[in-house]
Amino acid sequence: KPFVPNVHAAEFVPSFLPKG
Amino acid sequence: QEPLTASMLAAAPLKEQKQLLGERLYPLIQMLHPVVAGKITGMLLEIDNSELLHMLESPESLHAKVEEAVAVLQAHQAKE
Repeated sequence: KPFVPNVHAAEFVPSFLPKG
Repeated sequence: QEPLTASMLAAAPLKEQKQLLGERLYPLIQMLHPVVAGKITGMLLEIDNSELLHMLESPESLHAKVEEAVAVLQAHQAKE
């Protein structure tokens, strides 16, 4: 499947980043 | 950190597999594009898990996908 970047994809938040 | 293998990934519940892959991709993407690392990681996580595992083992294929996503994101932001 060709990769079609989707600008509306949800932002990823790593669990090791402090929240907020 | 030992490499994420297909069996490790398969052992995690489906919902957590994307998070596991994201946790490995994010630092690599952050080195290239710190400001949009979260967004680019999110865009890449729409790729199949088996291909994402391959990208984690092949910096060239990861770079190619990251640059593709960044180009599309920048074009979109320029339009807005």
